Amino acid sequence: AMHRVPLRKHQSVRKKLRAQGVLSDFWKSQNLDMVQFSESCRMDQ
Amino acid sequence: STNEPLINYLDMEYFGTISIGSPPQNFTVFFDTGSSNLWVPSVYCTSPACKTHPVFHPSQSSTYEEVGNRFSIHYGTGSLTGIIGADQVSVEGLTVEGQQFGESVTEPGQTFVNAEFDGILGLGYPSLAAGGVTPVFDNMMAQNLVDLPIFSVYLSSDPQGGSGSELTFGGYDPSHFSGSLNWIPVTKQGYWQIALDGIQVGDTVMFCSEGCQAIVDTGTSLVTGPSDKIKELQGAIGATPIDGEYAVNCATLNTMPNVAFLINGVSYALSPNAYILPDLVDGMQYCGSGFQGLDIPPPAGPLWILGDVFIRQFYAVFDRGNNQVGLAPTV
Repeated sequence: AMHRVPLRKHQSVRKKLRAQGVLSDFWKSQNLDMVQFSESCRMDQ
Repeated sequence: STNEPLINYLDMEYFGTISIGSPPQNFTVFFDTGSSNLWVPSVYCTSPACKTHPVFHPSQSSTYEEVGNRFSIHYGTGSLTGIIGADQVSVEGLTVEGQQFGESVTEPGQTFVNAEFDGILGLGYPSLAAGGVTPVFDNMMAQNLVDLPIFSVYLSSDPQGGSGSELTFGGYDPSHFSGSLNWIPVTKQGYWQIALDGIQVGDTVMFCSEGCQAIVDTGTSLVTGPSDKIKELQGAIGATPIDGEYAVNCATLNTMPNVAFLINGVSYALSPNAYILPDLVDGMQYCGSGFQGLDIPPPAGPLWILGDVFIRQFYAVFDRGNNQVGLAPTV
């Protein structure tokens, strides 16, 4: 006897924010560096 | 106590419905093998996120029991605090009696305001549970609600809303995979943690050649790894930073390499179509990378995380009886 729980797929928050053109602002607001730029910058400096 | 669930709620896409209380109060949750708590917003919560989601009303449930001790869970983007209550929790006909769960009182800033899920149902091991509560699946096993101490996850790649995706309690469905399941021992009972033998990009083992640790995590939608390695991997697949995240030129997909995870002697390859996440922005095709840097410090890390990008390609069976994970290509 297995119990199946259907999972519904929704649009992700990332896609929503990208569609609104505010994703990069979101990264900044959360201090999230998704591309490790700041790390390399520090090394250059 | 606090714990560090590895949740990137930004990419959460697969949700299910549970109900708590009598009469039932419904919530949309995602089922997370990277944490072990069940929590939903509560009527006590005044955070913005609780205004955009249904909240639990203990006074409206005849089976509710106040437990009262506080809990807190930290995410990368904020923290969640609340109190612990107990009530019956139903999931598709399975009713767990006296399940302890978190009623959130504060939720992180903007973190959950945008999320389409209300709460999280953790499916990790008890050692991961904040507040020392017993996880839902442990209660399912203890109350003999499942024939086998197993649950499994099928995430459909169907572009039309991933229809057919399902979490199965008490067994697995062979119609969702081809060949036979490869069983991999759990190396540490907290997350669903396993050992990798290597990570191959094209024909070259580029990472983890001495072996490394990974977790199979439905609470992470991408494949993550130590940020220095992921940066190298992005370069190897031709991804470049665009607008704060890594993306590729969609026209180059057929020239990009496979990325394979070598596990217990079996190679689990992700093709570019599997690890590139297409999107349409202002009518233009956008191809984001399904790899993301995430540094998990010791003692828990470093860890690679095999999230939905991986699980969409490989049906995952989580076996608490034998403490092993079964993987096989999805159909």
